[in-house]
Amino acid sequence: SVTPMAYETQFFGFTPQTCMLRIYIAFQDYLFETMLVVEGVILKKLRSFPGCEIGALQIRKSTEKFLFFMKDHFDKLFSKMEEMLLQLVLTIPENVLLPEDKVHEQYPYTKDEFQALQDEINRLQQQYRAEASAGQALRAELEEQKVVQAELEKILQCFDGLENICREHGTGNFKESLVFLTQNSKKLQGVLRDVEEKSK
Amino acid sequence: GRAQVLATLVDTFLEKLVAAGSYQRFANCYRCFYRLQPEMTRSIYDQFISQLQASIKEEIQEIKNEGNLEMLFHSLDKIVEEAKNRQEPAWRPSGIPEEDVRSAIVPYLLKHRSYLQKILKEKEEENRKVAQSVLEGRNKIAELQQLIQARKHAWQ
Amino acid sequence: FDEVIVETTTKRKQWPKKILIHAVQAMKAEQE
Repeated sequence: SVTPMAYETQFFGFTPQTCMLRIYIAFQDYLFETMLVVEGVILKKLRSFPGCEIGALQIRKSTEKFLFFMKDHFDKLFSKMEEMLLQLVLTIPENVLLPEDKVHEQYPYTKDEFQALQDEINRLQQQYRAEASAGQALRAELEEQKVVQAELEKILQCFDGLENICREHGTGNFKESLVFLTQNSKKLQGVLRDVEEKSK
Repeated sequence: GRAQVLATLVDTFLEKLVAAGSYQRFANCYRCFYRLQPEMTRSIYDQFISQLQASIKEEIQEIKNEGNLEMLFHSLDKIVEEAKNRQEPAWRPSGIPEEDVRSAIVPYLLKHRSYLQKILKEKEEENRKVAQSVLEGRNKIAELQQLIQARKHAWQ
Repeated sequence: FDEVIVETTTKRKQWPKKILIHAVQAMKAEQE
């Protein structure tokens, strides 16, 4: 079973196994290449010895023998190194959290907690909208009150105006003057009637 | 640090590989050539080993450059160092993206929530004041109406 | 498989930030 080492991949940007494979293949290629260079050099040297019985096939057999041996050790040593690298270098210990995931440590919200938070935000938004429209209604009433108060004050000013007219014409208390006026007119009517009777 | 461990592991690997592929072993495999030219065999072997070591070290350097490994190793060492007081296993992706992204949004939702709480409080405070003036205004209007009623009755 | 792991973990690393940008923009717009 392959452990995908996903968390390590999230950090390194490549899977550790791929990295190891890349190193393995590169190392192996170098081993083969240098072996081929060795064989080429030896063959070239042999050509400079005329009459030498050592044939290319023989050298190839020697190369294969040495390479087989090296490859066997190479694989053993490499798998040891790979094991150590995957354990010590290309690994993120269990207790370690990557910086981009810090938020999960600070806010380990469950689905329900998250939903509750969103519900609370929606509730606050509703409440705010309600308050805002209430505020508008209140301010609208304040404007309306200004108009109404102005109207009522105007009416009061009418009354004040009336009283000022009375005061200007000597009648401080309207009621009394009205009574006085009524009495006076009654008297005048009486006098008028007397005059009329006498004149008859 | 990790970079050091990598270098040590590669050096060890090379040491052991060279130890396994010793000159004796090499000479033994190329016995026919060795008998003919022992010094030449030695120098070819030495070149073989130094070439192999150089190529492998070069490859490691190339991979480190390519993957920016020095920097990554250094920062991972720091991250691990910072977490050394934690024993319990840390969070890991759940494999359900919408769940994992949730926590990433939470801090901003919390900020949003406290912002809403703040402006709601301000708005409520503001409305309380306006409501107060509305009530005062209503009382004032009631007073004016009473006053007008009284004046009107008086006239009547 | 290797590519899938790299692709998935790259998203895990990068996408929360991308999503956050939009989420924060939405909240700011709402606040405005």
